[in-house]
Amino acid sequence: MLPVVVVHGGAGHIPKERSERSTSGVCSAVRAGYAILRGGGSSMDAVVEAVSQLENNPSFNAGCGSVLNVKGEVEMDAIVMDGKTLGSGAVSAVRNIANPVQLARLVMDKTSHACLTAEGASQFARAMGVPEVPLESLITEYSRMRWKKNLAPDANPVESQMGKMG
Amino acid sequence: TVGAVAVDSEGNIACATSTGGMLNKMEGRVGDTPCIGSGGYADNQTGAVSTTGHGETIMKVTLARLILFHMEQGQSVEAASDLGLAYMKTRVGGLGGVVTVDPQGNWAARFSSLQMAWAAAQKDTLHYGLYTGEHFTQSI
Repeated sequence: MLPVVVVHGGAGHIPKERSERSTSGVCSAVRAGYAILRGGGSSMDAVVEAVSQLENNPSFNAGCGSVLNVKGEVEMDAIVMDGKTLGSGAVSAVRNIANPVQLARLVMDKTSHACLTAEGASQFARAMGVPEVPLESLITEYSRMRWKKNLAPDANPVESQMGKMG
Repeated sequence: TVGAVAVDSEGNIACATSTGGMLNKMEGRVGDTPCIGSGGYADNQTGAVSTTGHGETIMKVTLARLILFHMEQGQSVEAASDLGLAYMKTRVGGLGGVVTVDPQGNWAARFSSLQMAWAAAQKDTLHYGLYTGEHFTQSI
């Protein structure tokens, strides 16, 4: 039954007109991860590759296409974990990094910490030679539209993102 | 949020999760994703989980680790995932989804919200779905 890779693109509400892009996005990401496994690569390489592809796909709430905070800015979180050693690395509130999951892996591989946040994470990224990207390059029209819509005082961002409890 | 879990040919397990967070969140708000045991967890002895959903409720129940706890108690990947999601819904009123795998390569993609885009690749077959109950396959 090995190797195997499974990916998700979030459990929030997806409008009908965006569903096809979400489905094709997770399928191409899983293919990329599986190609690494079929080539004898590690599970860590596979999950980082698959998640990087989804971060680069503006259809998903990660990397480019992230939802915006109340100020209309992007702040991203990511984690990786290695089942062999229970090694783990994470970043939070990073702003101008295209692939936070790759920075999270560097935290695991290059530091003895579990998580770096905000400006400290950015300084670490620069020290690791991870390129910074313009903040605007991560913001899509769709995320800007959802941000504006949820600025209204009576908006319920959790319900808007996750859907009703049912 | 996006995430992945994998078991390679040597049996090593890993997980990864990444997110832009919650819509219109306060500046500086950190959700479940970077928290070990909430946004993800991986252990060669038990399996791996990557989670998505309402972060504050995922953290309150440490959803990823909770699901692996159920697997340690003998539940299947599917049953353990459903138990974890059901507990999060009833105990703290949260919706979410997970992808889960065990060391033998059994896997599950489960969610308590109305949809979750997911895909899996195993034995050169691609599995995928979006709405509850969907499970499409094709050659990879």
